[in-house]
Amino acid sequence: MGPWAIAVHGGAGVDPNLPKERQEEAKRLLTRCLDIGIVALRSNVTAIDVVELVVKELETDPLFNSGRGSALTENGTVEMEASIMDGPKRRCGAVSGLTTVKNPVSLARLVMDKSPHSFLAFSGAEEFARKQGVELVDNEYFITEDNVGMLKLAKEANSILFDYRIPTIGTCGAGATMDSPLQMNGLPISVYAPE
Amino acid sequence: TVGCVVVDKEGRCAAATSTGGLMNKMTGRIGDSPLIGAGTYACDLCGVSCTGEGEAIIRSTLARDVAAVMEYNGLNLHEAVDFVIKNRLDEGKAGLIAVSKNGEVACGFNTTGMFRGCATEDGFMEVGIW
Repeated sequence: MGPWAIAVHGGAGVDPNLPKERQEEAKRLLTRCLDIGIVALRSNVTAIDVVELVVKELETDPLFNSGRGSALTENGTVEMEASIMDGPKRRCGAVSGLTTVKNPVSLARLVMDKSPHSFLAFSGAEEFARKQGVELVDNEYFITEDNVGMLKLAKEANSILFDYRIPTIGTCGAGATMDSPLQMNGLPISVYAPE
Repeated sequence: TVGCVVVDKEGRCAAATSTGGLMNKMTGRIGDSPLIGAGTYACDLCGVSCTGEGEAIIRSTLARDVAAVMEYNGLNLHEAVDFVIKNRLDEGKAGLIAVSKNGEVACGFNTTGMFRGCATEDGFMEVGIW
């Protein structure tokens, strides 16, 4: 057929002042994940299995906002979500509101392969996870010191935190100038950060 | 948010996205990542994974729109990615990665930066942030 190709991301909305060592750390993780995908593609692993394999790696490393290292809710807990989609027959699976599933993307894959549905959320998704025997961990496993600190900053600023900094209204990009009446969490929608 | 898009040697595309959502978000909030057609989409033409302001991505069904402008307007992958980032996000800030069944790879974002990496079979490999 044709050549293979792969792309990965770790989130948009990067803090322009991100320290150099954090940038290098991110690049090392992205390179490691690309290498995992490339080795799999060279071994003729199918696209759907490769995307699950790579996203599992990204979920397991605490650097980016997913799985371990996820952003925290207003209550200081973690609620995760994921989805997966296979192009040829447009099959898909998605989960939301997960608190104990170690790799959300693998549960989304099981929703696609082992359930009659496309999307399971909260207690139903957790129940399905137990029935499917996927690895479950305490919610604390997903919480990192960094994110506890960032949640504290966000609460002090009564805002929704960018991945790496508290937005002051002037730094919310185009959205900042928008005096949209739309509110979320009691804040102008424009302070919502790219995730 | 993290994501991966792949096209394999058989020309099959796939996409996956996973996230913890927004810091200090309300419990029960659902973002774009689990919504098929918004944060994640794959068909026989392409595979797409998005990240950024979830509410903007949902309103614009960003991932499906890349496939739609390829399907209905005949744009190639790069043109489709540029088009949706420039014309579909209104004031929203977001980024996405995409592959096509022909083995092309593209990314676009209107934020200050996006953690991303891509590689193709002919040996091209790039990892970037800004």
